[in-house]
Amino acid sequence: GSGKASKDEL
Amino acid sequence: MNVFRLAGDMMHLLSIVVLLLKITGIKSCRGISLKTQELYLLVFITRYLDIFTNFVSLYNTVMKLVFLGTSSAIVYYMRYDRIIKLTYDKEQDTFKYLLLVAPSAVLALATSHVYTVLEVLWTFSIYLEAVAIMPQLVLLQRTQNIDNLTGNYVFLLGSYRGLYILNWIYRFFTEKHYRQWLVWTCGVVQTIIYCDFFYYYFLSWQNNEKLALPA
Repeated sequence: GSGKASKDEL
Repeated sequence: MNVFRLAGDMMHLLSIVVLLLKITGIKSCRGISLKTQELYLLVFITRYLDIFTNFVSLYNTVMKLVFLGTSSAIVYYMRYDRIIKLTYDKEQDTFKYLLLVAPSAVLALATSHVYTVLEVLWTFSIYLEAVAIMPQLVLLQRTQNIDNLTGNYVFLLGSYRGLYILNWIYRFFTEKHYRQWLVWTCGVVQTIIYCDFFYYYFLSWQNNEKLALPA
């Protein structure tokens, strides 16, 4: 969902 | 990880190195906004609370620790170092924290994807990062004779944001289910905030003149 995938960014 | 993301992270790291070199090398933080630096520290703390619970890669963990450590060091030097703190333009650095922190908190509470402490604070950090550069840009406008290191610091930070947008465009086309409206919107807003600065940075570079932002 939203946000999840960006958790692998800094 | 794609080349844009890596280049973006390296620009971010380099910007911090340039700032630390300026502060510790010439023992001066003239033209640097403590407010922006404290807001970045708050951004890193609220975003990286998952550092030990959500392991992504060694690279991510190390970078998170480096960002937390270096931004703490910068704030420490500017606030407490006997010599360096004397060079801080306190009277000029007047931007109100609340003006940026309060809307970010309200928006985080209103738009968080899931209502857990970690998720709300993570969302807060995304909003806050988008606007945290504003005290620095206001201070730059007020600073006469901006030195090269300060100008390069802000330029590198802006480049990091620009490269992250390219990274998102790349991921959008190469990964399924990569739809990050919140992160994208904040990232684009953040990059637009730099546009004015970039314009004058390139102008000064082209004309071989010292950087100066019109008030």
